[in-house]
Parts: sequence; C-alpha cells; structure tokens
Amino acid sequence: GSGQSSKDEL
Amino acid sequence: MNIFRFFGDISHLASIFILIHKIHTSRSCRGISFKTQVLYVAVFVTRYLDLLYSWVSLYNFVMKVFFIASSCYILYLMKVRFRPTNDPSIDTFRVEYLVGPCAVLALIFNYGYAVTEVLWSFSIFLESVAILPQLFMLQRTGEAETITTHYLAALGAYRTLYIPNWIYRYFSEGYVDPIAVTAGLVQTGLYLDFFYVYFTKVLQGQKFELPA
Repeated sequence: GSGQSSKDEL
Repeated sequence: MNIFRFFGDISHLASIFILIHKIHTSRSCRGISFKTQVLYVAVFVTRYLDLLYSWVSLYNFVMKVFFIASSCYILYLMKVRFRPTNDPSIDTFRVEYLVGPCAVLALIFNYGYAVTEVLWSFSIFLESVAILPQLFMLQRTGEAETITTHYLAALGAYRTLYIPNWIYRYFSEGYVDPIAVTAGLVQTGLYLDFFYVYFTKVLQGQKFELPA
C-alpha cells in the first residue's frame, strides 16, 4: 500500500 | 483512534445487536433484505483478509472477528433457523449491478496491484452500496417495523461518524484516504432520505411509513 489507506479502520 | 471513530464502531456493533435481537424476539426476519446481509459478509471477508497476515491491535482484531462471525450468523438465522419468515419475492434488487461496478472500480482505484489491495478497495466500494437492496425493499413495502428502523439508523450513524473521524485525522495526522472518504460520503448520502423519515416520524413516536 501507499501508506495512505485506512487499513487500521474497520 | 478518536472519539468519532470509536462511537462509529460502537454504533456499528449496536446495529448488529439490534438486528439479531429483532430476529430473535419476533422470531422473524421479515423486512430484512437477505441480499444486503450477504453483501455485508462479502464486505467483511474481503476487507478483513488482513487478519491472516497483519496485526493492528486487540481492539481491531476482536472487532473484525466479530463482524465476520455475526454477519455469517445473521445469514444462518435468515436461511436456516427462521427461513420460513424470509420472503425472497420482495428482495428483488439485482446485486450484480452492485458487485460488477464495484469490481471494476476496485481494479481502477486501489493502493497497489496486489490481490489483497484490490479486494480491500472492492470491499470499501461494496460496503458503500450494500445497503441498497435493504433500502429498495423498504421503498417497495413502504413501511418498516420500528426496530428495523433503529437497526438502519445505527448502521447509518456508524458511517456518518466516520466522516468527522476523517476530518479529525486530516488535521491531527495530515492523513487522507481518498478511496475510503469518497466511498464513505456516498454511503452516508444513501441514508439521507431514510434519516429524514426516521427523525421526523420514528423518533416522534410514529410508525415508519413512506408517502404513497
């Protein structure tokens, strides 16, 4: 990922 | 984590408990779109594949497992336990019109051409429209049990609260996720009509009824 995606969100 | 996201997640949890409670107490899944519930299983499974290879936090882990498990449990309630109360003849939204475009969008807009990244994008797009079969069913029947409207309101509140969460994250972390934000705005927008009737009727003690 680019580090911009909100993977820590549900 | 901030207060908006936390209460958004709590609202999401609450919506699931409300739905399970409604099915159990009325011993019926009348008024609930099976198609929407299937789409939620697809959303959770494709998004939370990262359970298998990345660790965020205990909170994150428990919530993800809960969302996958509870959405599968709801399918079981609808298709097995209370099957006779599920009426597919009014659940007529064509989900291929949702899944197809979401798959195309995920191939175009993603954060990297890996299977997991495309599936993550797909799940974000699919979640934004997964409620449509349910709202379509509501539109067709023109009315809903009050408890069903509480379910929808809690679900709508969940994504609505994610918007201030993203605004907060932008200012506190300089962080914007264009895919999640765009899909989230669309998703919240789909609830606006519902919210209008919910606030003006249901919360005033009236039955949820759409004008003929």
